[in-house]
Amino acid sequence: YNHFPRHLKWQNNNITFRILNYTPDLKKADVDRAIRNALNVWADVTPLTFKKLHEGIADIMISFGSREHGDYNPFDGPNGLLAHAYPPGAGIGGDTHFDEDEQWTKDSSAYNLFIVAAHELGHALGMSHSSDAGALMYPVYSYTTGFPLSEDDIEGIQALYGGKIHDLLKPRPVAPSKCDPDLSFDAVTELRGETIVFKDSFYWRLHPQMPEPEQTLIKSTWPFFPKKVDAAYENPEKDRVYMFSGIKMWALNGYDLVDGYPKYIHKLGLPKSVRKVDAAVYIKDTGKTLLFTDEEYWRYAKRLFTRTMDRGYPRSIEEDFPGMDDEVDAVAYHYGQLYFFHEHIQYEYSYASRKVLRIQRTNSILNC
Amino acid sequence: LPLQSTEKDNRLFAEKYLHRLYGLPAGLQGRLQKSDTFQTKLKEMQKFFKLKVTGTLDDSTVELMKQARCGVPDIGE
Repeated sequence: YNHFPRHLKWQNNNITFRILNYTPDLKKADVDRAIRNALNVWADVTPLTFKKLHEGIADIMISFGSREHGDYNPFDGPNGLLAHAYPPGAGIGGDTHFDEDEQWTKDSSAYNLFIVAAHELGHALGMSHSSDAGALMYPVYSYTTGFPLSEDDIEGIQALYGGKIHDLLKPRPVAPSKCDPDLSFDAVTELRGETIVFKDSFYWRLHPQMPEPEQTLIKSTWPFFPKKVDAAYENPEKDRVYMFSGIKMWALNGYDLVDGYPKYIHKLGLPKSVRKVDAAVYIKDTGKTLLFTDEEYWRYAKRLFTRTMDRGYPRSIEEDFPGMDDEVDAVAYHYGQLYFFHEHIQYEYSYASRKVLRIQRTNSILNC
Repeated sequence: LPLQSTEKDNRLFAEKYLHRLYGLPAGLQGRLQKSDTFQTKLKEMQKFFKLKVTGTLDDSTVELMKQARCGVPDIGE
C-alpha cells in the first residue's frame, strides 16, 4: 500500500460527506446505497464514522461530472479515467468526482459504482495507489464480489487511523507472485490462442505477442465462476473451454457461459467418490480428453457427454506416464508434448514416445 | 504508413497517460517529448505495475495503459 506524501489524513475520526448530484444511470437510492456501502467498507476496519449532510460544506463532497468539471483535472470521456478523489484536507481535500461519461452500474455489466467509490473514498481518506493487483487500491478497475479490501488495504488504512478487525471479514486475497520459486498452478488451459494459468482467485493471461503475463481476478472476467479453478481445458474444434471447480464444471464459449452449465462432473460417468478433477487436457491429435483425479486418470472419446469413457479406465498415472509424479496439478498439450505441472515442477512429456523430455520450474512459462 | 501512425498514436497516448499519472512535464501539444524524460517516466510506470522495465512502449505496457482506471496519479502528490 502507499499513503500520500506527508501521510495526509483527517484529524478527527468523525467525517462528513455530501452527495451533490446523481448519475442518471442508476436510481438515486442505488447511488445512495453504493456510496454508503463504500464508506462502510472503510468504517468496518477503522474507528472512522461517516455522517451524511444534505446541505453546506462536508469534508467529502461527492459529485458526477464530465470532461472539465471545475477542478482543472478534466475527465476523458467513456473508459480510460473513471473517477478521481483528493487526499484529506480543507477545500477540495477529500472531494470525490465520478466521470458521468462512464456507464455506472450496480452489477458487473459495466463500471460498478460501489467498487469504484470504495477505491476513490480510500483516496479521500489518505490511501494512495497500491501496486498489489489484489488490492482495492490498485489503480486498474476490476470487478469483484465479497469484501473488497485486501490485507494490503487494511494494513494501509490502519497505519493512518488504527483499527478494529471483524473476524467475520475475510480480506480480499493477496495476488500470487508469478516468480515465487515455490509457485504451483491450479489449472492451465488454452483459450483462442492464449494460455490461461489459474492460481488462487487470479489468473495470468499469456499472449504470444505480449512479453509480460497479465494478472487479473477470475471474478473480474467470469463473475459467475467460483473463486478457485481446479482444472480447465480447451476443445478448439468446438471453440469451448471447460472449467472444473469441486464437483461442478462450466463450459465457456470465449468469455460467455454456455447454456445449461454448470453441470455436475458425475454426468461424465465419474463415480460419486470423485469430488474434484485435478487436471484436464484435450489431445488434439487423437481427439481424446484426459481427466486426472488423485493418482488416476480417465480417458474420453471425442464427445465428452456421450457418457462413453474409454474402456479400462481409470488407469494409474504412474504406470501410464513413467517418469512423472503420481499426481498432477495442471496439464497442457502443445505440438505433441504434454506439459504436466505438479507443485513447483513442470514436466515436458512426449505423448508419442511416452517419456519425460525435460523438467523445468513451473513458473518458467511466466517468464521467471 | 499505418504502422507508423499506430506507433505515433500510442506514443501520444502514452505521453498523455504519463503526464496525467506520472508527472511527465506537459510537452508541446502534438510534438514528441524529449525521449530521456519520457523514458524515465515510462520506466517508473513499468516498475509500478511490475512489468518488464524496458523503457520502451511494448505491447504489455500499451495494453495496461488502455485499461480503465482511477485518475489519481500513481506516485507523488
